[in-house]
Amino acid sequence: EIDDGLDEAFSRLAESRSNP
Amino acid sequence: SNVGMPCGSYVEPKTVWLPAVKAKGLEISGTVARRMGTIQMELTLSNKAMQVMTDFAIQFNRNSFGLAPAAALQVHTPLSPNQTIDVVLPLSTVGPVMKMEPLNNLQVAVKNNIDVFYFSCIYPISILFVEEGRMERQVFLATWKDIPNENEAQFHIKDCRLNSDAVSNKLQNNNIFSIAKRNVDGQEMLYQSMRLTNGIWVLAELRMQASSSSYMLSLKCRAPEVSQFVFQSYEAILKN
Repeated sequence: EIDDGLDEAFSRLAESRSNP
Repeated sequence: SNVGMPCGSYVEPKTVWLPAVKAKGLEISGTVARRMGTIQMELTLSNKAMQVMTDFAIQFNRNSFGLAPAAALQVHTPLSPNQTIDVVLPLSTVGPVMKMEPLNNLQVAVKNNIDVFYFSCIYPISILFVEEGRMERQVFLATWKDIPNENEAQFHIKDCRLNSDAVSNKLQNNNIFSIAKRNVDGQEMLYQSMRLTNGIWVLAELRMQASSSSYMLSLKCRAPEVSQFVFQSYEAILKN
């Protein structure tokens, strides 16, 4: 993946979806 | 195994769209495919009548995504009794639009020297996924947030045992692009985007649990009526 500074944002999205 | 190898886009097998008994001996089977960025109707015409068939032409009724023949139906020679030919008809998506029920229904008229015949066919919505369907990651995050929860639809894809790389490859061959992958508590989460020919974007989250052969697909779209057809395409692509 390209490091566009959004990795953290996707991690937060995935975590919020897994543990709502 | 096709794992890791480009293996082309999913094309449904041809089915009989017009049985000979309903068309004075003309039988038509076909499928609609997307190949190398071109949408085409692939037809097999069989003459099961006692007389020669000539003067073929085809026309579509207006339909949900503006599908229309981009050329005339090319049947150069008369079709003799018991003769079968394959014909490829290129399609455009700039024809007249009218919402159909179901959305992916297409009504077709075919004429020859004997009569005009009508039939309906259903095409997979994945033929409408364009090659430019990879959404920028920042735009994806903003759009995902922006689309209201009531526009989210969830589906189970059962009995699929591909790993996430194989899933991504298969889907990418059909213009469904994975733009992020995360592992949370043993679950692989793929974030994906696709764009239809009419400009509608679909955002997807595909959740895969290592311990299960069932995936959960969540789709977010500003036109949520397309979601169930997108789900059907995921199933067809991943299981074929």
